Amino acid sequence: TVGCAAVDRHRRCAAATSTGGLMNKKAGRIGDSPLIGAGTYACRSCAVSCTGEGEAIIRATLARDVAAMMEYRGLRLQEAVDLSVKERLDEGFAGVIAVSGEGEVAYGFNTNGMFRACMTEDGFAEVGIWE
Amino acid sequence: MGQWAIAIHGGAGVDPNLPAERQEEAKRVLRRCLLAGAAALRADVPAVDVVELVVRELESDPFFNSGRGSVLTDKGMVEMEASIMDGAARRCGAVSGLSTVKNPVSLARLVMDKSPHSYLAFDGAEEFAREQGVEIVENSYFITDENVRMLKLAKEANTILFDYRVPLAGTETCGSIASAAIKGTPAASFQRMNGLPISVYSPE
Repeated sequence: TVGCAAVDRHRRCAAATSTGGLMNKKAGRIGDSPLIGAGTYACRSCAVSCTGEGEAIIRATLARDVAAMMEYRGLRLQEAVDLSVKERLDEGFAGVIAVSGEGEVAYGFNTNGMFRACMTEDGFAEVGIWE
Repeated sequence: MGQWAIAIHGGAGVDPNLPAERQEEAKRVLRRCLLAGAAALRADVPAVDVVELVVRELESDPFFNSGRGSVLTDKGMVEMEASIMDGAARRCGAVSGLSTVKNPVSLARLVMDKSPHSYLAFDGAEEFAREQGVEIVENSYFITDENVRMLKLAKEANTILFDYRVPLAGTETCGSIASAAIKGTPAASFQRMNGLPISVYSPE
């Protein structure tokens, strides 16, 4: 799975996710990536793309959950990502990347690693795989 | 005016024994795509165009399992899926079951921009792709030697492989994880879906 979340200088957030799914998946299986609210979501607060165990991400409506944490609980982006990954996935394994309308980046995962990279206008940049 | 920001991923659940050179290769691809996205944002390209551009770049690199080098179903076929959402207007588009579209994310974008729908799948999505004139490629573009080898491993292990890529050199690491999942070792808890060992899902 690959994905991107971005916010531009006009505070417009967007997200996209693309995948082949799981190796040896049953033909016809739909994962979380194309499901808006599960693997991908964007609104005025944030943009989110997920990766990992699709069935768990679908049950958790994980991408939308991050946005809801910000909208209804007033959490900051990283807090929303952390809470969603820790509290909403049950026994599932997944990773999340996100940006906020304020120009923040955040990520979280409960797998052993996640291929990821992020950058902000104020000079923060990171490329990583492991915790 | 706000500040731009960008985050990208290439999948979670990375093989813990991924060789250092493959880790460096992954980082190189990620860095290249990140810089492309950042340059576009600096040039005031709208966020929705940036995410499409970056995901297209990631889809075109066989290191990750979308687009070129896509994973295979139990039938040995490619079924790709993608979505895109523009948060400003809360518009979205999604596609599933693609087997010939070179860049699924761009077809998702066309569903959002050029169709009255949010989600098209399988034959309907392929037909829409041809109507829209998106780039179509032979199935062999997606099916690489590596993912054929991965499917063989998955079938031998009687499991679904989680979202990581295993290098050609050192594929024994994949086999060990898959076998562990079946034998109920600690790795088994890693390989679960809907609360059940992932091995029960394949073959159906």
